[in-house]
Amino acid sequence: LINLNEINKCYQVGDQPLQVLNNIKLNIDSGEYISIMGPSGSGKSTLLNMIGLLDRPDSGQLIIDDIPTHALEEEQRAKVRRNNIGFIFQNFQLIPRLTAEENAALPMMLAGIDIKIRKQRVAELFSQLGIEQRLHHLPKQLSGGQLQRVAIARAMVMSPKILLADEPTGNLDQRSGWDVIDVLESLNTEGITLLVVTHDLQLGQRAARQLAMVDGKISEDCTKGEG
Amino acid sequence: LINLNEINKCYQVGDQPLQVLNNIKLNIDSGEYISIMGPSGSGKSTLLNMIGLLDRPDSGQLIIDDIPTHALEEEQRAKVRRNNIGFIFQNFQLIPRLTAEENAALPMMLAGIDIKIRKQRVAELFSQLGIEQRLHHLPKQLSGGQLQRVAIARAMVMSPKILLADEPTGNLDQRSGWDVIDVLESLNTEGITLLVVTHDLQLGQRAARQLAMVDGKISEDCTKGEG
Ligand SMILES: Nc1ncnc2c1ncn2[C@@H]1O[C@H](COP(=O)(O)OP(=O)(O)OP(=O)(O)O)[C@@H](O)[C@H]1O
Ligand SMILES: Nc1ncnc2c1ncn2[C@@H]1O[C@H](COP(=O)(O)OP(=O)(O)OP(=O)(O)O)[C@@H](O)[C@H]1O
Ligand SMILES: [Mg+2]
Ligand SMILES: [Mg+2]
Repeated sequence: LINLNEINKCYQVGDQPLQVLNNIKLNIDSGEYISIMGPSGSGKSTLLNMIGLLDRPDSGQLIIDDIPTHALEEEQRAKVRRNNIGFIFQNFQLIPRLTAEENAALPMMLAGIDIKIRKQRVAELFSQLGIEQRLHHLPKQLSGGQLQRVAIARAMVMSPKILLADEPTGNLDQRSGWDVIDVLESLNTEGITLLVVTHDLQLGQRAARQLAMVDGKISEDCTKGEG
Repeated sequence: LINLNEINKCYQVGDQPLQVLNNIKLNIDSGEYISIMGPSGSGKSTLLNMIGLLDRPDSGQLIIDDIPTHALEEEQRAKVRRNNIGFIFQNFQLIPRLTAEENAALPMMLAGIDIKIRKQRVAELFSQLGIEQRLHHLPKQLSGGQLQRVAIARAMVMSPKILLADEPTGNLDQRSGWDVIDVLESLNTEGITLLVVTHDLQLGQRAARQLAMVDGKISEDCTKGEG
């Protein structure tokens, strides 16, 4: 479903070049459950942003569902993204002037889905995530972990083919964290391809396939046995 | 050093009142190492914001170093805060237009401290936190865990009497997380009063005294034995 071939990304700060992704090669099949772990600054978010079509590599190919996304114009990339990918940001990226419910419903609104269906879908997800009592709060009226769960709901409302989660439990207590993991994994059971960047070893080790990143490279790629 | 007496905080959202802090009573001695744990939404950040003089309770007394802060004007409260308290925010709250170094040095600049001393102090802390190579990056050029460590450095530059940390390791891998804990604990060993809100059980259990919060109340207050 997703193919990364010799993906490179270099940032320039002042006169210092910084190789953030270094010749990444990666194949991901439809329906896989993959975790990505590694030191702070190793390139995990940058890699996820590439796969999520939020950023462009400097070189290399990124093929999603047979579409050579690196060759597309920005508008076409945005279309592929909206139709296929749900993204949970490390820093949430919610809209301050919209309520929690409106923030989560935004992708559905952009897709022209009826308001009744939007409300119902958001209510269902909020309830699974334990934030049903926060529908009408603004982001500034929410705790860190509540903001995180609104961001998670927004990524799921369109039941995307591919769900990319960047540190989805970083601000959550054990129990809320497990609620989130349950929802993510149930979506994967339904066939959604799930990539989770996490610093939580317990969460990372649940994935069927585990990647380790160090200094912009994939240092390990381990698949669990059948047993 | 810090006394909270019958502290209450109620928010209003639409027509719904929400009791976020419920009759909090708490005494903290100088030099204590305290962790605060509890479910997402239980009031931990709100409590920390009260103690940090970033927010006002609706009722009750908050006495810091014999100063009845609840009775002071905003300007005087800001003065007490700047002179005594370092705060690590759950969402970092860095200034987008300043570099990492400038962000961390900000409290020293506001105190009129010489630029040479500022640079030296920031360099020392950044090195302890493993981000010495990111002095001149802007916040948008930093990873989640690097942003978190800049926020931590900023809270420490003035060696404040009281250090309040809201989820200081939420975006960090194991090893960076331990570096942060080492720095925080070494400051406590030097006599700084340390309060850490955390979802990380391993971190929370290192504290000499552990508070549990549920629904705006302190449900447990446990001090480790001598043995
Ligand atoms: N726009 C940018 N300009 C310059 N450097 C950048 C930029 N964005 C990221 N970096 C650098 O690239 C490196 C990787 O960043 P990235 O956000 O991918 O790390 P990460 O693995 O997600 O880290 P964390 O676990 O802390 O979230 C970091 O060292 C960061 O300083
Ligand atoms: N300005 C506000 N208006 C209305 N409600 C608020 C406001 N700020 C916080 N709340 C509510 O108060 C409760 C406690 O918030 P707080 O941020 O203290 O929780 P927390 O324990 O830090 O949670 P987390 O672990 O998720 O960070 C939450 O349910 C939140 O929705
Ligand atoms: Mg990251
Ligand atoms: Mg909080």
